[in-house]
This record gives sequence, structure tokens and C-alpha cells, in this order.
Amino acid sequence: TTTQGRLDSFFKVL
Amino acid sequence: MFEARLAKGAIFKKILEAVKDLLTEASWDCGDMGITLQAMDNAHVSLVSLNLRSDGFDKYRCDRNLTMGMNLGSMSKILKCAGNDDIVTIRAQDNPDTVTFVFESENGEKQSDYEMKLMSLDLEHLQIPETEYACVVKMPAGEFARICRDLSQFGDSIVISCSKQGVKFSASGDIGSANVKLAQSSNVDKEEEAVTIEMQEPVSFTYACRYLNFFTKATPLSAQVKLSMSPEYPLMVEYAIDDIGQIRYFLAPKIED
Repeated sequence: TTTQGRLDSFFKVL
Repeated sequence: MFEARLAKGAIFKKILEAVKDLLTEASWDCGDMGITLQAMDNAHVSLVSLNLRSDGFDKYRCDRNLTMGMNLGSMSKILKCAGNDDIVTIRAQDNPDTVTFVFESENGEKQSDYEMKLMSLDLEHLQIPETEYACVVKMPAGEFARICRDLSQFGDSIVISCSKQGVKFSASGDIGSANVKLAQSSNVDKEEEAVTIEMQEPVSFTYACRYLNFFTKATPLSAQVKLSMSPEYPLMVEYAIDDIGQIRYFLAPKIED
């Protein structure tokens, strides 16, 4: 089974 | 005063089609350099990043940086009122409560204007880090859309694998499995029909069909699409928009439990 990853850790909040 | 005029107004119509199913609302940031829009979908699985350079417009004036929060469903309704050959101008005052869209027919005999209320959106501004991708595939945008649509019939996910031999799209589910392999084009007369692969190392990742199909709504904007993949990094799906800019979608891969 797979889980959908999220993007939060990839992009820096300015 | 902000004013951006685009003779090829259909580009705006296509951009709205390319974002409205993924995002309900977004901020349009306008400055000297042009217009940008960045927003994640509600689930924070994908990010849309649109960039339209000021020098790509037929007329561009931006006295002060401004951020216009818009409901994209409403904006899409308005842009559907523009003809495909219309010239589109977006206009706003400094610190605006509303934005005005002006549509002019090519022959100048019909002009319509639509005013839309802006929204106050409290959205995060994100920085997308630069990276060297392990694999970059360029292929006809229509072919990518077709493959995503076809393979979606087999399951919720598509595995994209890239190696020296080419790029492979795979899906499997209750009815069976499907594989579509594309080799790098050896001899191409038309650049837009080419499949090209730049590879540092082979990769294979699993992505949600639902989001890939949202991204392919941008197909009418561009003859080619660029897929960039790296370990530990989201997939980037990029469509060039004429000589004015590009729309990029980022998608987090699915992870094996």
C-alpha cells in the first residue's frame, strides 16, 4: 500500500 | 494603478482552465517583473506556481506591488465571457477592492468590462528551492495527457520510471495492468513532437492519477511538457506559456508503507 506524501516540508515559508 | 494587456487573451482563458479545478482561491501578486501566483491545493499534496513576465505583455504598468486575492471559480466565469480572439486587459487601482477585466474584439467593435470583488486571503508565500533533477523528460503535452487519462482507468496511481532506455508509465488495479513506454526520439523533424530525456540516475516514483489529470488541464497552453524528477523531491510538471512565462505544478510522490 502507498500513502500520499505532502509538500509542506519541501517548500520554505517566506 | 495596475494594468496588464494581452493581445492573445485566450492565454488567460487557458490559464484559468489549468488552475481552477486544483485551487478554489489564490493570490495574484503583481510587481515590476510581472504576475505570479503560487498556491497549494487544500490537501497540500500539490503546488501550482504560475509566472507571467511583464515583458511578455503588450502593455504592462504596475506602479505599486499589489496582491489580489481572487476566487478562481468567479474569475473563470468572467474569462469564459471573453472571446478566443479577444484582447484582454486586467486593471486595478492601488490598494484595490475590485479588479476589472476588459475584453475587446479584434476589430475593436465590441468592448465589455467585468468587475470582480477581491478577497482578503491570508496565504503563505513559499519559496521553491532550486535543484538539479536526476531525470528530466520532455515530451508532447498531448501525449502525456493521453497517457494519464488512459492509465487512470487501471488504478489510482501511475508509476513513472525513467532510465537510459526511455520513460515508462505504469498502472495496475482490479481489471489488470498497463504499461506505456516511450523511447527517446532518434530523428525528429518537429521539435514539439520529440521525446527527450536527460538523465543523471534512473528514477521510479508513484504519483496520484487524480493530480496528474488536474495538471494536464494545462495542455492547451503548450505543445511540450517537461517532467522533472529526483529522489526526495516532488515531481515538477512544467508547461511553457508562449514567450510570456510558464506554469509549474509540483506533486509529492506516494510513499510505500
